[in-house]
Amino acid sequence: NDSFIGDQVLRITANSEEQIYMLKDLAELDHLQLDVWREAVKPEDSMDIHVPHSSLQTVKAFLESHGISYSVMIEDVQSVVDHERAEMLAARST
Amino acid sequence: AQIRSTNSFDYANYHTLEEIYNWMDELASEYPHLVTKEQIGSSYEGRPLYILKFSTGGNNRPSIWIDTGIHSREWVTQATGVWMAKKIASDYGNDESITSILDQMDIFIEIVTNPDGFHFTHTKNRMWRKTRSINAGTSCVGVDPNRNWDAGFGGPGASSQPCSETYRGPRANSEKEVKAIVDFVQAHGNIKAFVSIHSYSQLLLYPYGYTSTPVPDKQELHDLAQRAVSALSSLYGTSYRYGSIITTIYQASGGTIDWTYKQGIKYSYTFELRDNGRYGFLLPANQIIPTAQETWLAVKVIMEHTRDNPY
Repeated sequence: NDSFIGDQVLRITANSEEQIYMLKDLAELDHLQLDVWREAVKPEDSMDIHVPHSSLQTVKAFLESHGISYSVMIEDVQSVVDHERAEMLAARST
Repeated sequence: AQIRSTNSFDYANYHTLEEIYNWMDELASEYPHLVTKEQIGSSYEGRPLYILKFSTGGNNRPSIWIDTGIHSREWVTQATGVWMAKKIASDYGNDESITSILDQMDIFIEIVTNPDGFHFTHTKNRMWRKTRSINAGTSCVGVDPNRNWDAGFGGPGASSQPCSETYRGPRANSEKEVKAIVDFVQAHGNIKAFVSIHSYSQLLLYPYGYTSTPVPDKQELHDLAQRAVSALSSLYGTSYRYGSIITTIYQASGGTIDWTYKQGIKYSYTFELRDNGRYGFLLPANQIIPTAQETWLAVKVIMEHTRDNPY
């Protein structure tokens, strides 16, 4: 099974067209293995990106150094997946 | 798990492919004069592609198509498809509007449009989006089936890189899951509305995605979207945006409803269901039924308009 331990989903808000292009370029860097859950097309749109634990520092440093605001939408993806799986198992046994 | 009755089925939970397919059999057996399960093809890994046909008779009647879950990780869509299918079956003969629609038209629902991906989300990778087809020359698997249609295929808003989540595939209709629908729609020839359901971000969209040129029916589609969203929001106050794909979210080529619109299916819409960015694809199961209930109100508006405006 793929594990998402320590992965986060960041909600990022670009405040200019230039920042949107920067985020698109960032998302295309294969080694970061970013997964764009929701794209932004214009400033003030929210962009949600699933960031593997191993890329978190790099991505957050990039955002902070370019003054791009973000918040953590999902703190730990694996814990949400675990919760969902537990719910399904419980429902099945019921 | 063997499904004993579609009444006792747990609609407020997520289910595996096997459970959904068993549930489809049960629904068809409980409503033998209304519901049939048909196979329209098979997936890359050989799983059957099933649709439910709701029909009260007639031959090649004007029809409405609904699909859910072409992106496998969007679990609330398949769950919504299950709930809506039961709703259609149980409302026939009890709800005036649904009875009237089904007395004139057929409804088709493909609940698990990407079964290989769906099985993969349940067994290996909960976040899988694409099909599971092998791409020559790379270890990256799968094609985004919502970039694989013959409508602006290969243009901006889709990737040529097999490792990308929006990889368009080697050619239009390369994915068996897409080709099966293309063949079905063309062979049928009388589909009047096509509703493709995704999640998340709460949007109701109409063509185009690959070009900023407005569709000829833009005003009618826009007005209908407004009414559908208004009905949806009336239940729980969920806020939706609506408009063409390219103006509302982003440019996307090779998308499903651009192709259906080009085939002459005027009422072509795509939904993005709940939520608006708290859980994303991991929407808790306790939101399945509210999501399905509100979505149903919007789908019903589109179906009624299709019934009342033959073309």
